[in-house]
Amino acid sequence: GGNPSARDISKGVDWLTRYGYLPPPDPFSARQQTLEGLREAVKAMQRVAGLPETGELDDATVRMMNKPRCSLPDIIMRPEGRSRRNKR
Amino acid sequence: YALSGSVWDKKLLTWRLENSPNTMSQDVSRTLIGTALAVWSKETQLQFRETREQPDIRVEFVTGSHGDGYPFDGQGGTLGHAFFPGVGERAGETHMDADESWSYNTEEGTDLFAVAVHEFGHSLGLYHSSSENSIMKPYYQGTVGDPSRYRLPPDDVDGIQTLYGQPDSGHRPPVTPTRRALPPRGPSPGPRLPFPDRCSTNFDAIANIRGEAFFFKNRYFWRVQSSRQLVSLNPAHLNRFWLGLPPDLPKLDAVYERTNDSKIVFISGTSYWVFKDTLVEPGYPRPLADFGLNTDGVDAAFVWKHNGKTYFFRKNLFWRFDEKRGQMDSGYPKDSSLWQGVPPNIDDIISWENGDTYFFKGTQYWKFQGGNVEADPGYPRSTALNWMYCPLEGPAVPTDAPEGRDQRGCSCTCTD
Repeated sequence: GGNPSARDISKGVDWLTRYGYLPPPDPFSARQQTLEGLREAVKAMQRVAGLPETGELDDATVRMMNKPRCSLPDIIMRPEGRSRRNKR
Repeated sequence: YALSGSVWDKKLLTWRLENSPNTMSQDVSRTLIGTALAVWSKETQLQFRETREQPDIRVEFVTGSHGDGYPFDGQGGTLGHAFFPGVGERAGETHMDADESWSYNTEEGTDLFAVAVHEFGHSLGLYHSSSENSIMKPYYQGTVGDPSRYRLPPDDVDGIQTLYGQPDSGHRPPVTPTRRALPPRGPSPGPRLPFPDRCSTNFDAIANIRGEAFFFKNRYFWRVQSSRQLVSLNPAHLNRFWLGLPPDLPKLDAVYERTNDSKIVFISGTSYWVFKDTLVEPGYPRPLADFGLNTDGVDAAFVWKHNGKTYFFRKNLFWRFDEKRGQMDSGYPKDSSLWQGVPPNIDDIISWENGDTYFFKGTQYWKFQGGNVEADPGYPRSTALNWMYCPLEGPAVPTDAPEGRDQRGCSCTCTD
């Protein structure tokens, strides 16, 4: 957004992970987060919060992230790799 | 609205309030909790009855970490949470942050009734809603006014009636809960190069950078998020991330984030480099003598949260540096034994976000709670176990690993 600081981005990533918009870090896969992935996560957060979907950590988005809230995540993640298909 | 996917298989549910917040009497709390539940029964066939026995819905005011993986964070931040019906032993449990300034029907403080209505939505099987007027929006929206006059918004009525039917009509057939899509998986990691074993090594330097802990060893580093999650078991290569360090630099001695401009200082031998984010600033390396340090290097450097000053350690001495003045404070060096309970020649030190300070040496670390200069009892503990996600070998040892992480190295994930 308006040039957020690295600390804001770091906090934003933490927040997005805590509330289910980004997958939790998986120490067993060493996957890196792409900028596009972050934008999509921010957009999803903005959609749920009723904010314009800019995909950027703008002031309104950071303000919303700082609002008091329920501890439960907004999006339920299934554990990675769990398949709905079972071996016969 | 969104459904959690679980539902109570009975219409009469019992509840019990375990305690009350400091700002409110037990009677007022009980009335608000009872009224918040009645809001949901008004629109459904559900009925609620208070009990002294083991209840279906147990409401409790708790503080900080309380053993369920959703620690509270003092005033503001997270306010409450509740467990969905039928999911484990905690089903129906509802926790409120005891550190909030709870109130009702006023703009002052946090409206207990409004938060309770929201959390009971979870206890009954609803998930967060993105609807503009829903009480199930995840964010606190201020007081909802007089509890006795409150009615659920239409989105929440639709949601709860899908689960438990309308009050005086037949039960609507339950719909299959929709699940929100997962983001696609990333590509599988490529071939790996040999790197140090994080479970048996000591670390050259450890730093708190932007709220995350970076553990440096030789030309690699590991990264631990502020939630104490290790980002990867495999380290990253120093020169692929921090651009501008000499490619043949064998190791770092100390790293810290400056308080005055958030730039990051890397120290190796008698030289140092200053980085803006991940890129080195022009004009570096510079000699350590710039700091007024006439030593052959430093063992550790960190910024103490309690005064914003930078501390340098070398062998059994330490210095205090004022970044704003760009000068060493007078009266230093002092003997490092002033930090009681840790040996000399420390590997490195970090201040954590909550103000605690950690000293690392060898494969162990010591914790200094708050602004204490005396190590906490029960330390040293294992860095491998509590920071590096390493499996526990031998008998159980004390840990301050975050909740939800098994000491044997497993990672627990809350799922639907």
